[in-house]
Amino acid sequence: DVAEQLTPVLLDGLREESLQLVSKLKDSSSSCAVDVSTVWWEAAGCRELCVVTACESSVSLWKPLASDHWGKIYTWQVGEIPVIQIVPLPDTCNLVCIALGDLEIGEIRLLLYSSENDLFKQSLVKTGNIKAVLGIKDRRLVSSSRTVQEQQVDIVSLSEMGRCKDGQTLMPPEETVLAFAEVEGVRDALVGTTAVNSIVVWSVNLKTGQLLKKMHVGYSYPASICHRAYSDSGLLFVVLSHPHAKESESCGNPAFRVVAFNPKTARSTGVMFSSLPPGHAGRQGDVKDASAAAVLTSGAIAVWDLLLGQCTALLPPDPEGGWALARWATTSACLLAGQRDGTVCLYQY
Amino acid sequence: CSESDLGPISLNWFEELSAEAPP
Repeated sequence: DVAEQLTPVLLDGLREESLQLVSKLKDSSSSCAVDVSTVWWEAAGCRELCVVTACESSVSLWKPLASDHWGKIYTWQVGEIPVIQIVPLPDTCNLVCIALGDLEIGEIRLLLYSSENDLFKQSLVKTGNIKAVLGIKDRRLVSSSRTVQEQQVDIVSLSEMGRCKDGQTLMPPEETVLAFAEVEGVRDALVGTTAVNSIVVWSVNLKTGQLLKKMHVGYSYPASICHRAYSDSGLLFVVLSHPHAKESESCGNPAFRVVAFNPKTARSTGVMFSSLPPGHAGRQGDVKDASAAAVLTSGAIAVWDLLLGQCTALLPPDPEGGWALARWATTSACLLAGQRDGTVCLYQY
Repeated sequence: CSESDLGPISLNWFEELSAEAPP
């Protein structure tokens, strides 16, 4: 009974107990936070999981201190073009990748520390009319970009010092690629979702960038975005979000779907379906393993278990302001919840 | 998911599609 009284009942009867507040950091100099992420950072022989916060004009790196406090290590000033996204680079250390632009990405930059000359630096990776970018294993970045005539899909390999080493061009589909996901369980397989709801599969080994298959997702939800892909028992499972799906009586308001494709036949079937809590709309989502999180237009954050197809937690808007950002940390089940004023709360899930 | 819905399934789909794709 005591536990029951202490557990706040949240909107729509969902409970907060699956999210435990671990710590909070506040960037007092931040005018308008645009993204948050985590990065492994090594200094003086000590490797720690640090938090990266981005506002339009700068990106800050925070290290954990004692008693769940955070200290700012460094702030990179990025200049005229606003930051719009932090691009996590899996399995890297001392490297932060950011996307800058106005409505669309116009530039990708790396932020790093150079031990050669003991300086925090930034370097340009790519410019153009960039539609999608993803950090993938082996310190690589894949991106799609458009010129008037054609689309380019390419991969850049980065050195430990943040220099661009090699490039590889992938065969582009006719339609614009809006999102990428590496295929877990199949080395060198990459998928993308396109503007007309196709899933494309590439081989991204060093020799070829073949487009192996194009499969249609279905017309029911336009502009689906892939967040995660994995291969199991000969099927390709893709986690999709549906930012623009309309509510229907039969399905409610779809947020995420897991769809199984047979890449040999291009046939597919829905496996699991996760809906927004009743009465909620709008979402900007992030997926890690079987967990998905999204900011809703009410200013709440919803968390789903994608294998159960159920919303498992709902963080109500903070009294000081609604949530604006929800991202999973690169390791462990840690949710980073951010507000526009630069406050970031870390929750254990 | 049944094989009748999705057609014949191959555990080596990636290798097979890679071998079939034009270089």
